[in-house]
Amino acid sequence: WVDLNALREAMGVMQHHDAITGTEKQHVAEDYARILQGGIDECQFIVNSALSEIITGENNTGDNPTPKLPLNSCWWTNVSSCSFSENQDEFVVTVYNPLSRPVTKYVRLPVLGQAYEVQDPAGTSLVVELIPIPEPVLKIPGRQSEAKVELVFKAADLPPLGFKSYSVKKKSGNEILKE
Amino acid sequence: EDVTELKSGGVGVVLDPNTGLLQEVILNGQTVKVAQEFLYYEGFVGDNEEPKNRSSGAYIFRPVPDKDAVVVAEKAQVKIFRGTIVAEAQQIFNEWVSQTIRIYDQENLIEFEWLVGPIPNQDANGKEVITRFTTDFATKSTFYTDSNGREMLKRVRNSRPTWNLTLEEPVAGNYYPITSKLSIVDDSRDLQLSLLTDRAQGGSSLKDGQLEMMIHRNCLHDDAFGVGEALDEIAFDKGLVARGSHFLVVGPHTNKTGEISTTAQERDIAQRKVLDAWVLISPAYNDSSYLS
Repeated sequence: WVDLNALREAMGVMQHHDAITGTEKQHVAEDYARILQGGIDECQFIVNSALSEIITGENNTGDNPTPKLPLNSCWWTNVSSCSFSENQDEFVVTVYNPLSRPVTKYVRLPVLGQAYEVQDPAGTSLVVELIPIPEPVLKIPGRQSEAKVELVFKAADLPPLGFKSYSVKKKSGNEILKE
Repeated sequence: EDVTELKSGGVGVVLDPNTGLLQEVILNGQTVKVAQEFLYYEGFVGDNEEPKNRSSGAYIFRPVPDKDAVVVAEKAQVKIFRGTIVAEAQQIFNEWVSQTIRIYDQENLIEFEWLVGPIPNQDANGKEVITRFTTDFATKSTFYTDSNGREMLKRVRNSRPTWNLTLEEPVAGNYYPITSKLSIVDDSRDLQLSLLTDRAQGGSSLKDGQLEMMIHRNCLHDDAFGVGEALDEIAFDKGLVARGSHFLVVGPHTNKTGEISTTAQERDIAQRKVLDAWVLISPAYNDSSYLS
């Protein structure tokens, strides 16, 4: 509950009319962004602890909970950039469905490799596609990424208020050649 | 690929081979002529002394009177990428406007992911950028907007429900807040076309069969309503770039027995976009039983 307070407070501040209407001065807008991100960062810890506990079955509550499984958010996917998916050859993508009915989500992650294998929770290999990132996106000011393609796969039938985890592995040059 | 048509199951888009612009959409068993273009209104600049001299700014949208919106580009450079799960047309209109049109293998919608900015800020007037969809729908001056993501409200152009209206501002006076959906209906053909947003925007239908949505703006003069500075957002020493998506749905307006109504489809999409699934990444986990 304590970890939620920063975001609660940020929401309280955002109810001020200039935040709602977007009529705040530029430096105030930047301060609002700072407050909001601070709140989101604290909630990230809750998400980490809760999902890690559900996934691993280990209780992480207590004064100093340490999630066994660190779950990272990619905050820069709005500019098709994610240091984690770009720099790791192998990683796990966990997709959580906050709706109370099954949904399908098309996952898009910027990557640097030429070919990837994605397996669903049952170990089945999925169809994956590498789609070039549009050139104007590559030129967005402030974007710090070498990725020129996005890995796309379908996270099908995510359970209501539940998740599925997918393993993603970059294929080696030999594997690509063999195929 | 060197094609101008993308299709996946019952969903498709056709681009004009000469201009690269949208020409037709196929959805829910309907093929509808839909043109799309990006335009901008020039924001009015005045001394703010009298109402007619108010500048367009953070508080008010006030395009230059009697001046049509300027088309950003008559043609777009297009690249097509077609896969099994997603097919997309990447359009570049100019240095600061581009778009990707996407269709997915199992989605009953067409996604328009737009990218606008940095908007040039060297002119005297600001630019208020819109995306406009034009159809041949007979809409009788009527369109529908949502109210805080709740009920849809009927809007009639140049009209208010409880008093006789004479609009001094024919563009801004017909703009309404769009929290999640803007729709038009052609009763004579039993068709409904809706545009769903990923964020609150302003939108309107300024001509029959048209829908437009404002997606980005800069206003280089303060409107003297209180903020005390021009609306010219900067990030990384450049004008802000905005990226977002519209989701277009077309289908029958009236419910057919045994079929999911177009409105129900739109509600499903809106829910999935507002409460989108979370994507989280972890290092590879050694225990293979973990994934299952």
